[in-house]
Amino acid sequence: GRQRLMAAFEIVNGHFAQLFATLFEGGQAELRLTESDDPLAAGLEIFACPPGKRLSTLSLMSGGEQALTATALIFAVFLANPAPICVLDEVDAPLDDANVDRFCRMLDEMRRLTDTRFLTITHNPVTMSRMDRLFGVTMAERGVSQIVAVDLQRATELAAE
Amino acid sequence: GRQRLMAAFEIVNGHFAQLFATLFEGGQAELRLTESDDPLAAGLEIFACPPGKRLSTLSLMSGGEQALTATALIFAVFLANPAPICVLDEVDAPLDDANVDRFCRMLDEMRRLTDTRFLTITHNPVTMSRMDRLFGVTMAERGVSQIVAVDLQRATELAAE
Amino acid sequence: MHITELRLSGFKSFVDPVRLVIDAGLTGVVGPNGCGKSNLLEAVRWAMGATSAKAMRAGDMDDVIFAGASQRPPREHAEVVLVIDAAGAKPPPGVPAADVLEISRKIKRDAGSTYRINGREVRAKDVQLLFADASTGANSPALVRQGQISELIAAKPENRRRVLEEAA
Amino acid sequence: MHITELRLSGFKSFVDPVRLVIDAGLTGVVGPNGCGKSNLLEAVRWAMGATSAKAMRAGDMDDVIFAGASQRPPREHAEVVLVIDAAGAKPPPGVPAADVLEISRKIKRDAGSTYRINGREVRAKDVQLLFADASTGANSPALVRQGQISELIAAKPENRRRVLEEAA
Ligand SMILES: Nc1ncnc2c1ncn2[C@@H]1O[C@H](COP(=O)(O)OP(=O)(O)OP(=O)(O)O)[C@@H](O)[C@H]1O
Ligand SMILES: Nc1ncnc2c1ncn2[C@@H]1O[C@H](COP(=O)(O)OP(=O)(O)OP(=O)(O)O)[C@@H](O)[C@H]1O
Ligand SMILES: [Mg+2]
Ligand SMILES: [Mg+2]
Repeated sequence: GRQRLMAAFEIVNGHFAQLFATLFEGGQAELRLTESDDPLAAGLEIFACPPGKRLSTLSLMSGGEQALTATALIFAVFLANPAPICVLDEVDAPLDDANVDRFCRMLDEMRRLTDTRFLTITHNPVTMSRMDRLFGVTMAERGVSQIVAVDLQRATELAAE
Repeated sequence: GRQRLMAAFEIVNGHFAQLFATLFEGGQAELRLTESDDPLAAGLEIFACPPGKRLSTLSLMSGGEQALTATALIFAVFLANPAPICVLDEVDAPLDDANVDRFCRMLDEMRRLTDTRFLTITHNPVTMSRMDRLFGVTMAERGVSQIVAVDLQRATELAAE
Repeated sequence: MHITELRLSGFKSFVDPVRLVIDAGLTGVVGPNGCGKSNLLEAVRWAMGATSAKAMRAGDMDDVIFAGASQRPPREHAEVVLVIDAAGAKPPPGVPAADVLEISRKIKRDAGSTYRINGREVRAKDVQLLFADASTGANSPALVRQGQISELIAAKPENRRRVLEEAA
Repeated sequence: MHITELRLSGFKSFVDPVRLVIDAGLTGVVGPNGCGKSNLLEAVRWAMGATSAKAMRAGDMDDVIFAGASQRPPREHAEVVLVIDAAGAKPPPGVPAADVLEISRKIKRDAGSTYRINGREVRAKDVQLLFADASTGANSPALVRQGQISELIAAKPENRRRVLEEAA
């Protein structure tokens, strides 16, 4: 039990450090398992240092920096054991335009590295324009949902407006 | 103690119902104080019904609907005892374009009804275009913040793109 | 295995049957607040055998059945189907091997859920195991609910460690 | 009363002195992730006499002092000034009445905070009361921190009731 957790920790930590450096275009980050008599009651601490800033725990970073760092952790766990389906519900909400762009480039990389099919729920026009296809969920009749195909070209024009 | 809380509750509930109906362009909402032997240990429950949907507790609503409803509560408390300064840090993050517009119209109404000065921290171009003036926070030197005036006209053009 | 299609009928706000084709790569899902996007993710997790009603914003599992709208009465059933191309996926005992597996979960008000694979009734456990063997399932860390990133940030370190256990 | 200006020096990422004029109406604050926007709100609450370091994303109150950047060494002091037009605001004993009050909080590493109003040293309590009398202060419900809306949504009903108590 303990050995499997430590092995998984090493793999995930490796991916995490790499994904962070990619998403932040520099800097460094690492996971640490905090001390505990019972290793299976240990805590997972996250330390990160965006380029040019100081190393600190996740709780001292800005809202957008925290979201991007936590997203790197989610994807580090994903890469350790890729799932056939990945659904991301509005994870881009706290990100500024530059970070949304980096997030989308990371999704492209995930698409390249794995066989996984991604569903990305978003309100962000930049994210929309980076998808392979779009489906719109509508409530033409109040309280009743329907799904329609959305023209990607048209959505990309809207995003560029 | 108990009487003051009940009096405040009635006033806030009145504002809340009105603000909700304005922000959702219909529907209804109400606050309820749940039962408790000690009235000062009572819980504040929020029930809401967007137009055409069913009345349910806050926890059953969508992310954006929850945010807009909670915002109505914050402003209902505000109207009961207006503060000279109100700072809103990215409260518009989970809102779609139509709801951001309604949120901004509510801010206009608050500006009309009170003497309060508002600071609205946002990433949303629609919100930016509805402000009276904009300040940009920058880190030209890494880790060092500065404040610059941002041309509202230019930002409004960017928002309309 | 790949999930190629998601079908809903009577599930939350999807009272009328809908079909979402899931192709390779990146599929975006867009729409206004409250239109039903997060309900789609909950449908996927529910069909995979999710057991916690609370984790689907429901007080009781019956709450996932369409509860009515101004022009529509409530329903008695809700069904979600996940269509998977089953390359390599081993169906549970009693279900003949096939290239395509349709995994259905159907709930009837006050009567609980029934699971079927290609029409054959199976146990919830069979469905949960099928997805677990394919490195997915209702609690897969790759199914990121709205607000879950914020929860991870605010979580106590002991709770965060559970994310790691999913990878182990 | 109105707060007309916010000045920071050495507070978190604002190592160099900055001045934010706060006019009537709606002022937008924009900028990339991590550039310092939320630090501005924390500066306002800090100058109003906030006592909880945790509520300012700090382990210890000294953590609000500029801790250094790649090209800059750490500082020993942090100061925030709130300039208020004091129409109707009653200054604490020992501070002469004036049209404009400059409320300053300054912290020195390992030596705690000092409060001044128009240069006269006062107690933290005097500053907290001044703002409380004007229906504001570090815990004013009108100062909505990033993520506080989500906290309100997820809060237990007993904790949500506290929002109401601020109005009472
Ligand atoms: N059992 C049910 N019957 C009918 N409608 C339901 C049921 N359960 C939930 N709903 C409706 O589904 C809607 C929520 O949908 P959902 O959370 O998927 O929205 P969303 O598109 O994710 O919005 P957002 O962008 O705000 O996150 C709510 O308006 C709710 O009333
Ligand atoms: N004591 C300190 N000394 C130097 N820098 C600090 C200090 N405390 C915080 N910071 C820096 O301030 C930055 C956070 O700023 P802030 O939270 O205001 O960002 P923000 O503009 O609100 O971003 P977001 O849009 O992501 O919410 C962090 O990068 C952090 O490193
Ligand atoms: Mg949603
Ligand atoms: Mg912030």
